[in-house]
Amino acid sequence: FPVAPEVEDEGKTLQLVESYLQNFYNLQKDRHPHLRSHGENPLNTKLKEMQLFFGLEVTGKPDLDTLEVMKKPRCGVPDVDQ
Amino acid sequence: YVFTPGNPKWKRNNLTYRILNYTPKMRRADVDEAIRKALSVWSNVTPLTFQKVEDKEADIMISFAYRDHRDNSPFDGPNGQLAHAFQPGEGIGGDVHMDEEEAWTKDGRGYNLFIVLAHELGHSLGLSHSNDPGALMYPTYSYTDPNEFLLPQDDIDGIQAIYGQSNTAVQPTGPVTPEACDPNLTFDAITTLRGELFFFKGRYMLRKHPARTETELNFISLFWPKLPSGIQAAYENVERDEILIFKEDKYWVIEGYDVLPGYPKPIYGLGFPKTVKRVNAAYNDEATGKTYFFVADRYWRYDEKKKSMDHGYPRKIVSDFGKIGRVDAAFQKDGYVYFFHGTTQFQFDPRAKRIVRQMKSTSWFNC
Repeated sequence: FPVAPEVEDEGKTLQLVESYLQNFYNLQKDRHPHLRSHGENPLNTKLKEMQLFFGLEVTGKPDLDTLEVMKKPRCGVPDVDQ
Repeated sequence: YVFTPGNPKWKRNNLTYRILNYTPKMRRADVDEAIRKALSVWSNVTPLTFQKVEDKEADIMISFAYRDHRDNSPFDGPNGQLAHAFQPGEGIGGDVHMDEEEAWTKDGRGYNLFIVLAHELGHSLGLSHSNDPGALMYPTYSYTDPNEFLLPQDDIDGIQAIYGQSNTAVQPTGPVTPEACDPNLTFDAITTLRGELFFFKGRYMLRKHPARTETELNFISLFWPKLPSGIQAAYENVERDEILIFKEDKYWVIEGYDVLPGYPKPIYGLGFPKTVKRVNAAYNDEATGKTYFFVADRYWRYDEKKKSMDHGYPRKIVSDFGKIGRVDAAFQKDGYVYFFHGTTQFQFDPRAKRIVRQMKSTSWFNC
């Protein structure tokens, strides 16, 4: 109460976020979705969609609250239409 | 609630199901019971019926599967994805797949098979994920004791919008997820805990940290899986760093995340007469070490050092706490006692022995 946040490896975090959004938010598989320079990054767009669904602060960034939700056990059916 | 895109639904109300295999982690009879109970969650609130079949194709085929199980949606091993199900339709439509690598149980350890199955069957019937955190169709797992489970109203509304109401004379209703800023919100119990406030309501608690603006909504079972829902009174004993939780004629003592062994115990061990069936509210006065228990229109005072009720009690609440006749919940903070009755809150000054302020019950949530 409250639990101290764990220090996360940045690469692992990005992998978790990409995998989660691909599984449940129809993020298209792309070698480097976070490195695109034109228009809004699809990863950020999907992240915002996920944050909105779960009532989190919509930042488009994988903050601690967002990562906490992503790590929770869940149903394998996507939250959005594929 | 959310419908599956395209609004798929079964054209018939009499559906069949088949159990293709069993998990070795549970007794077959317990798996059968979990499936029967999960189906009844939906049949109780709609005109749908489910008939078990063997050795032939059923509308809903239920199986335990391992990793890649040839449906283009491989499981990922322990934790993560627990199960998935397909929308109503021919062939694979309606089928439920459970990840064999999960720790399936019939209770609160690991993952409760009944809870997960009931959720998946919602998909089999045409519901998508709800963003109501209290709904069964919310995508993340949270444990509820199957014996206490009531289908939340959000799910009832969703499934009835697809299949209509149940044929029973009295329509079932379910619990609604509390919202901190609902002006009609009332509380079952409230306690301080290490500087935070915990407001109990049904199977939820609203957690308010003084330094954070937002209020967190959690299931009670997330922190304390052994506690029941519908807690009726709670108080913190700061000196012992414990909270005591009351429901009906029992109480539990909690230290951090742990419910102490040997609990629940009967409240009569604290000195209540057998005529007392439940405690409505309680708070501990840090300065004196006395705990005040509120039962109907009376209150008792308990000496935490002597571990006995003080003489001369019960007394009428109205005699010593002004116009506060009955109390739903109470806590002490910064020298004041806060009493809750319905949607009203009274701030009581124990030194002056009078009510100094009257507020809405939700005043703590920055609404």
